[in-house]
Amino acid sequence: DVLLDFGARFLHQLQSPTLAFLLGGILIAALGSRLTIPDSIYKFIVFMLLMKVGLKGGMAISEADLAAMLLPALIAVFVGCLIVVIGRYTLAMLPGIRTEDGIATAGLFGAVSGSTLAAGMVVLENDGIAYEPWAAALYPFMDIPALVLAIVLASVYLKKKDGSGEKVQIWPIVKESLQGSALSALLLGIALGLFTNPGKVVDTFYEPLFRGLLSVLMLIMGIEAYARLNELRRVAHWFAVYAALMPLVHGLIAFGLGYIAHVLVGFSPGGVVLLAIIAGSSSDISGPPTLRAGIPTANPSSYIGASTSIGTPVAIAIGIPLYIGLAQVVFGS
Amino acid sequence: DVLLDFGARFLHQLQSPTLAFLLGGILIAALGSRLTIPDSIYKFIVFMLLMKVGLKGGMAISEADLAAMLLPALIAVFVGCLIVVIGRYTLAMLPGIRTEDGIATAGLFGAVSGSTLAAGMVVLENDGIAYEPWAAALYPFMDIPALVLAIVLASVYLKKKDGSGEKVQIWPIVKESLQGSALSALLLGIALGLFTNPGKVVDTFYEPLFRGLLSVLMLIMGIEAYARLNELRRVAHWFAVYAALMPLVHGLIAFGLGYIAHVLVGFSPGGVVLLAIIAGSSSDISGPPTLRAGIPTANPSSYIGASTSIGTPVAIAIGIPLYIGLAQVVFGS
Amino acid sequence: DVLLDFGARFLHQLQSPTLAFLLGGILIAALGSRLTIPDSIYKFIVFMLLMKVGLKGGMAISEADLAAMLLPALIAVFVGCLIVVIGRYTLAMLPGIRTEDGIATAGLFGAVSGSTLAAGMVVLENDGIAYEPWAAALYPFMDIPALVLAIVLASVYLKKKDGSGEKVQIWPIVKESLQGSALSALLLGIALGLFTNPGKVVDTFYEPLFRGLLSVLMLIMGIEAYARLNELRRVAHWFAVYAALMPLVHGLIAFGLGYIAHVLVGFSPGGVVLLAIIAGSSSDISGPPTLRAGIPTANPSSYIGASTSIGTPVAIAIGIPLYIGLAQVVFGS
Amino acid sequence: TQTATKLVIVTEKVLLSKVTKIIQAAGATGYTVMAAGGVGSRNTRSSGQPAVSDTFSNIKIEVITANDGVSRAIAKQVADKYFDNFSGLIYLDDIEVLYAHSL
Amino acid sequence: TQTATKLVIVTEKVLLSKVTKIIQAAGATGYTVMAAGGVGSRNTRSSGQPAVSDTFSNIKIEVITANDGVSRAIAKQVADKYFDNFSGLIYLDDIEVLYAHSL
Amino acid sequence: TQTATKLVIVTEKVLLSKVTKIIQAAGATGYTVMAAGGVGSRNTRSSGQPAVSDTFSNIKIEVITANDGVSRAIAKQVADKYFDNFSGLIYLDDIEVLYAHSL
Ligand SMILES: Nc1ncnc2c1ncn2[C@@H]1O[C@H](COP(=O)(O)O)[C@@H](O)[C@H]1O
Ligand SMILES: Nc1ncnc2c1ncn2[C@@H]1O[C@H](COP(=O)(O)O)[C@@H](O)[C@H]1O
Ligand SMILES: Nc1ncnc2c1ncn2[C@@H]1O[C@H](COP(=O)(O)O)[C@@H](O)[C@H]1O
Repeated sequence: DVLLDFGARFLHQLQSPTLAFLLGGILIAALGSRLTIPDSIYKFIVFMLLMKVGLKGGMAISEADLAAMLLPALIAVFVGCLIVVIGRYTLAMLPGIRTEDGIATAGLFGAVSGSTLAAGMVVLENDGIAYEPWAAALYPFMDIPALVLAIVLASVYLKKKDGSGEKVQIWPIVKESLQGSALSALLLGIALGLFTNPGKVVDTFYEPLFRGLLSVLMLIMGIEAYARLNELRRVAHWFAVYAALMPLVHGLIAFGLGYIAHVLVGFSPGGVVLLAIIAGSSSDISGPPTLRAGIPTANPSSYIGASTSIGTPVAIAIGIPLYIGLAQVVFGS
Repeated sequence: DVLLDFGARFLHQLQSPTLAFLLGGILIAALGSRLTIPDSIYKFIVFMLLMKVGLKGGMAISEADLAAMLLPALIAVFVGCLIVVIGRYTLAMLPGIRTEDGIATAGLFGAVSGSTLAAGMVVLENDGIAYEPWAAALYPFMDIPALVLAIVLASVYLKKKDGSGEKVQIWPIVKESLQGSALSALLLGIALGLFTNPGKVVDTFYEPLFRGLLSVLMLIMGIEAYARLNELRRVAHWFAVYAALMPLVHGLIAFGLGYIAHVLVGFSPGGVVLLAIIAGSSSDISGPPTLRAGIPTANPSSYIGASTSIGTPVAIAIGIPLYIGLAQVVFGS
Repeated sequence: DVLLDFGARFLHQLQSPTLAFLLGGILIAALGSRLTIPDSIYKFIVFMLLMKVGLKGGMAISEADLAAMLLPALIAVFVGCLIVVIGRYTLAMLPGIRTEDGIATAGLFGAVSGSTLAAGMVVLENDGIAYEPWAAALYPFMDIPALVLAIVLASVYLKKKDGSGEKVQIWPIVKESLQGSALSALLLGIALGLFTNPGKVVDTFYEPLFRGLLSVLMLIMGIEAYARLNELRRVAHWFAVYAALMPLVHGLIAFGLGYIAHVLVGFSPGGVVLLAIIAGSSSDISGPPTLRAGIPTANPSSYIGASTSIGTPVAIAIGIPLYIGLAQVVFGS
Repeated sequence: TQTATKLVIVTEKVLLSKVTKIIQAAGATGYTVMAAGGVGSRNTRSSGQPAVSDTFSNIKIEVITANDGVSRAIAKQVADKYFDNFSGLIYLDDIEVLYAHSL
Repeated sequence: TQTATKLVIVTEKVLLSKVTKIIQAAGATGYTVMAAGGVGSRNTRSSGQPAVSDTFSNIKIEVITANDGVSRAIAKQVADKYFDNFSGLIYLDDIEVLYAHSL
Repeated sequence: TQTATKLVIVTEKVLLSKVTKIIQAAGATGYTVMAAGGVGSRNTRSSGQPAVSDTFSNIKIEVITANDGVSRAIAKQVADKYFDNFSGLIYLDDIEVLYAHSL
């Protein structure tokens, strides 16, 4: 019965633009369509979405209670690292899987996808589930520790295996990630929201365009997911299995820990769902170059294929409705 | 008197942004302005316009009567082919005109211009003339048969002339056209409108931006029309004559047939006008590559010059007000 | 006390999005962020902003009194030339400064920055200070004479020094400037506003997006200002001093002359402020190529560095609040 | 290191997929393509986007082959098939390959 | 086929129309231009757009001529006229032209 | 004028800053870089943007040096450091430099 209700809710979600555009992108790419969204438009959309998220987050932080933000932030760090460790001792140890490929893949799944986060926020708003605007600022708290830990674990493993891993410098990796265009936009938005009065430009520009620009981003991610399917065919099938199942496992772990935050510091149900969504997300565009540089011997077909062509669609199409349905059962929303 | 009223109405139309921006583009290009709209912005505008048209069309189809759509669709196919045949036995047979150039030109004029279609829809809305939103879905029904027929006729002619035309494979041409970015966006929009609930993102994003993005597209088409004028100077003058007169002839033929549909199945006056507009339109951007590949021996200066620098401006600046004025007389709107 | 009020007002202005995004851009560039706004988006933003300014200006001109426009236009020409002459006999004569570098720099500071103008208009609207919409059309009246005069003075100087300056053809320079993409967009907008009815597309597209697109442009200019700081380090320090002080001097001169126009022909307080703003602005993107071609021996590091990394931020961050504060004192607004 | 031949084909952008099909069928180990603009004897392009914003409507394809027989075969096929109806220019250059994953 | 000379000019983007005017006046049958970026001795560009988003602020122009006299003439004119005040680099390469519409 | 060597490196776009660091450390007077696309033996790219809109995910870097010792040193360092894990191709070409600001 709860399953039936979830099924109905899931089908209903599939009709929301967020998921519909994602599936539409996969569909037309599969049909060989030559439709592409130009790269400069993609970059601008990511900038616009993260600016809006950051600006609203920053405006909310200035009137929020710092203590209430601390626990969710710690949970985000913990979950990001936990995902990498889980992957290190499951995926990376499976037969036929190169260990550093498994670690890199776990690193991506511990990291966060900006598109999945934005999609989650829109679906929550559609369903009228409130969340703290600063919850989106949890992004770097989960993203950077996961990537750093993955690079460190890979280096430890390579050193043990044949002494080839170099001593990992942590600060350059953190600095490099923070300077990336996605995180820069988010942090700039937060800073502007915190110290200035961007309310008017947010209401007339960043906010109204958010939903529409996200639909275009979902289309791009759908086309990209199909395009990267070829990568996945060249690597062990365990990657596809990991990419299909683990987003949901990771999201549920985060949901559980988020529930604790709800009980202890009043973290809202919407915030718990958002925490689950970013835990279930896997970095598809901004994470791979960091891992490419940090774990050069890892085969990019494995982690990019896993994250982009299965991880992100599963996290968006199945994960988001799952956590929302779960929240409505658990919190009686 | 009717002529005076049409003249006044025509001058009034010239002041609408749709036509004004088109003429503005021609003007500044003629004055040597270096203003250009970047290519990625152009691609995004075409995507946005056709998505909006497709989404609204798809949402309307789901509540429309399929029988009422069938006759206009058949008329669209018929008119597209008729235009090519007319051109084959008029333009292509004129002295000093290479036959395959004439056939290719007729093929473009049978095909449809997305910019002309969008312009027509905005002008109809400005004048408060209602039309079925799914009428825009007639685009592929006229566009693809015209291009295919032109390629087939050219191949037949070349085979007869010197045995050089290859056997034309129809399905690859149709598939190639459907996979083009313009038609993909339209069909994706229709599919999403039909099977999902995109209402909210349409109302907050695709719909409000439509009018403004079209003004920019009109500017681009005006600049492009002037730029392609050089092409036209290198070919026989009959092309310019054809391009100036035939859009109106084609539109009036379609208007007549559309009137029959109005009488038989209740096709709205706005829909009749839209059918006339797409018949009068000539594919300026997406058609030429298909013909370039399908009729390689045709001189592109002829058909691109004719369609882009005279065909499209005439169809928009003279055709649209003409058919609207005619509709207001005929239907007493 | 007036100083205290100005200080408070200035701090308040720093929190407006216009200045906040500019400072934010400088900040993240200084922190090494890799965030960039793609070039096609930049071009489109400049087009959108100047079209909106031009369209509203043109619509206002058609109902304005030509006599009232004449005096501000003459003042604009006068101030543009005056700035170049001042620079010619101050900056260009300082020890350690190559004369043609000083002349070129004065030329840029006499010319106008579209971004500064747009920023000024938004701040005026935020503060509810009315101005004539056609005041923005003063842009070419100050921009072109300044650039032409700088090129002429440089040529005169070079001829006197070693007979190397060529006879300057004035009309090609004027024509080249008018054909540039920024001025073309402005003049096209004015023409369309004057002769057609673009009201609806302005209200639904160009106007609502103006404020938001300007915030993105301010971000770009901030990042650019920091990037060009390296240029400034390679030239004499007097350039930095000139760039920091003279925008305010130029703005105050124009404010005084604008006050005369206010008394004589009723030029509004907002218009006086706008005149001061464009006098204080220095062309950062569209002026340099004209000077690069017109005064090829001038070292671009000097004038681009001065104008882009110090001139424009000072004109926006200090100049705009200064003239507005002054207007509120002088006009008791 | 080894001496090799670099084949350069400058032609219209619309021919990209067709020319690369010929290159791969002829057994070349890869190719590099760049966007290019240019002026030649025929200057009309229809690439599916407005000419005014399409400053780079040509492509320049470089194919490096160990022996020049493969290059000349590719060049002949491309020229015979397309150069009657499309713009194009093909030339050869001698180079010394220092490092490559496959040649 | 014939042997020919490829002249390559790498210079600032703002000089495109001026350099192509020299090329066409010198009688070359065409040219190919590509967007390029680069670092040399002078690195300041003002191309009418922000430097931060203008990663390719140079152009690389290639002119293929049957005899190298025309190339050297073009090179001399471009260098004399512009290289005192603008960045630039010009070199020659020997090539073998296989197919061309005009040379 | 002088004869010189042109070193060409075609590799993944993400390596741009790393390869130019090697080039400048080796003492070259400059380099020119162009966006390129291509197909080789390994074709997976992760450049921080979607692959579907990233048609030019390679870069082609040209370094002109007076003596080829510097070029070969640069090529060796780049290949040793990166070509085990990244796509790449390096070759040399002989050219004649006509005009340059520094070499
Ligand atoms: N002499 C030349 N030097 C360099 N590139 C050329 C030359 N002639 C033609 N091209 C290039 O080859 C393309 C096709 O030339 P064409 O077939 O003559 O139209 C042109 O668009 C140019 O990019
Ligand atoms: N040694 C070199 N190798 C390759 N390209 C160079 C070299 N030196 C200069 N360039 C290119 O030529 C342009 C102008 O150089 P310059 O005149 O030295 O500023 C630079 O922007 C580079 O693209
Ligand atoms: N035979 C070839 N001819 C021209 N370019 C090549 C060739 N092989 C590889 N490339 C280029 O070098 C890049 C890296 O090749 P690879 O290391 O084999 O993946 C490819 O993406 C191509 O751009």
